[in-house]
Amino acid sequence: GHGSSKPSVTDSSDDSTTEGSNRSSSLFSRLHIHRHHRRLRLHRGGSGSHSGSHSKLHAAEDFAGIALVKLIGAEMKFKDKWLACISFGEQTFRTAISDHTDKPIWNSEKKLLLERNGPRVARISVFETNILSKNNLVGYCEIDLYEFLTRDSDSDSEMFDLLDPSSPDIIVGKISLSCSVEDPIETEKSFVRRILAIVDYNEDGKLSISEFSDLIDAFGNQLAADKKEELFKAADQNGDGVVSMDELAILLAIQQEKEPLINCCPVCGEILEVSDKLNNMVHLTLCFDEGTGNQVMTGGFLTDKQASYGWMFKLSEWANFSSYDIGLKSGSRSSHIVVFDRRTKRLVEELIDAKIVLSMRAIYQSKIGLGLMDTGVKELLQSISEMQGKKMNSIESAKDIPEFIEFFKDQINLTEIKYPLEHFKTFNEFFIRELKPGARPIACLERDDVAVCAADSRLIAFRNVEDSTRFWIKGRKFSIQGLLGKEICSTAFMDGSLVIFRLAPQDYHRFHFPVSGTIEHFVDIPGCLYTVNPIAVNSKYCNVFTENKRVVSVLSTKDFGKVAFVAVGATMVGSITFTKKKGDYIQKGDEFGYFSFGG
Amino acid sequence: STVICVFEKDTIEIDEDLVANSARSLETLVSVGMKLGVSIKKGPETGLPNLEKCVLE
Repeated sequence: GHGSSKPSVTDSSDDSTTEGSNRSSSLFSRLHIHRHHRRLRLHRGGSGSHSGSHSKLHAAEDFAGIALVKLIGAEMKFKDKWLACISFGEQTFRTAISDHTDKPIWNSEKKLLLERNGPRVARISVFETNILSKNNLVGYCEIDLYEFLTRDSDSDSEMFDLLDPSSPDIIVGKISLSCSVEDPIETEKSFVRRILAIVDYNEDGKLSISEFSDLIDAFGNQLAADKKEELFKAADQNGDGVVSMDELAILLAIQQEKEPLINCCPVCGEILEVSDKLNNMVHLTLCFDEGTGNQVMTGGFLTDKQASYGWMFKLSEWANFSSYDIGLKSGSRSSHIVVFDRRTKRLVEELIDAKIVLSMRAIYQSKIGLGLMDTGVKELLQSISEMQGKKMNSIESAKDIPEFIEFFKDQINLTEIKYPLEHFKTFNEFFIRELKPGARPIACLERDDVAVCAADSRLIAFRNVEDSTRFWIKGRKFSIQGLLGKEICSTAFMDGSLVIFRLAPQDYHRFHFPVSGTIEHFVDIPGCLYTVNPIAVNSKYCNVFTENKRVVSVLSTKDFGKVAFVAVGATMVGSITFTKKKGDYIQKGDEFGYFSFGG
Repeated sequence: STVICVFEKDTIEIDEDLVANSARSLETLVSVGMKLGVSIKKGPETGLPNLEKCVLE
């Protein structure tokens, strides 16, 4: 997200440049001065496609906020397939590739962050594309966005000469682009509508008190959290117990003026400056745009991958492995999944940071989010997992073990681990730690007609598939045949019973045989590495169990007939290793294999 | 990561507490080796009648 490059807009008018003051002085008297948004004064009603919510700047001190740049098209001197890039500050974005033409049309939009003391000049480059060799830079131009946004023109768009990169005197074409600045109030409202859409779990377009409550928790403001009911009542004008999106957006926009509700970014977790409301909204809007792929233009080259990487890393509870410092115990308040502890017979809360929950909901429970998966994010999840595997297999990773144990100190019992901590030379070695013999007593060991649990996990079990889809697995494409694959699936399995063991980061990661019998065979099924968190499993848009990478083995038993055993990989933890082989006779409770970090 | 076990139709009687929690969409925290369920033995293989499927008329 934008967590590492926080915008730094200041409110001091003393910093205005002389040039900027002169340029704006003639227009200054026309400005409508909004007390709370004096940094971004906008001339409303300008021409162009964005009039109303977007417009031009009128003063140097206005040069802050979100600029919407649109690369419309170009006129080149020969036919080819073209793409254009815009570089601004440390960001670079590119358009799609045009048709084979000398007049490419892109109509690609990108929101850019304008900072008063930040970059002003955008460089636009136009490339001819080649399948077999590198793309060729044909022309470029540099545009001072401040000049562009303060020029005295009725039109939002303008043509610029494209210069030959080796001989800047030669004009090789023209490019048409538009640029406008988003009204900060619109930014604020649209942001609130979007974030509220994410917590509107039942998608009825209205927020219940509990949905609203989750949102405030994610904002990390304790004061606001204590006033949730009061805020909710203020928004619920007709007193029907629910609040429409627009009502709440308006309330939050007003509230944000009086007393900021949002103390930390629910996307990247960054603590936001209370005194810098506009800057915060800019930060949040760009963070969300980046995460949801809402913008037409994609980030270019390295920056795109890095941006997506940052976002995707939060799409799994496994993110905690590399972010102890912003994990469960700080930042926004934690959300939770309630689990019933069979041993103590009590309900316990499994804590997951609220921002991770929101991120996961944003991607796994929305069409937009899952749409992202078709644009290379599946491959990204794979490469993140492979990279994490390499990292966790390095000697340096061993230093994370004590920190990890401290983090989960109530949930990892060190006395039952087979070897002392010094034995583990990498984090992955610790992750797949063995337990001392007898640490896990096997129920009714002498009776093969009693099946046992296969993993330290959160279990959910159904007598048939129909129940499993009614109560738990919401992916529309789920089926037993999809899970097991055609090679293994038989009629008897089709209406069989289903038991799901979900492992959490802190768990003992070896899995065991639930029944006694013979291993008939293994079948590798390649696939994605979505998270297996209930947020994804419960999503109608995501088909975790039938699309994730997995290995299906079949056990032949005397008391249970055939039993299919499916080991499903997940984000970060995609490596599946078996310690038994085909043809082995195994006793229930014996170790079968383990999951570890990797792809 | 996740392990899923699929049993053939009418071969296992899963423990009632696990099924009841699941029917409330509530996961149950378990450990390796805890009891999961009992085989539904069928007559021809075991010599025992499948009482679960018997109906009094």
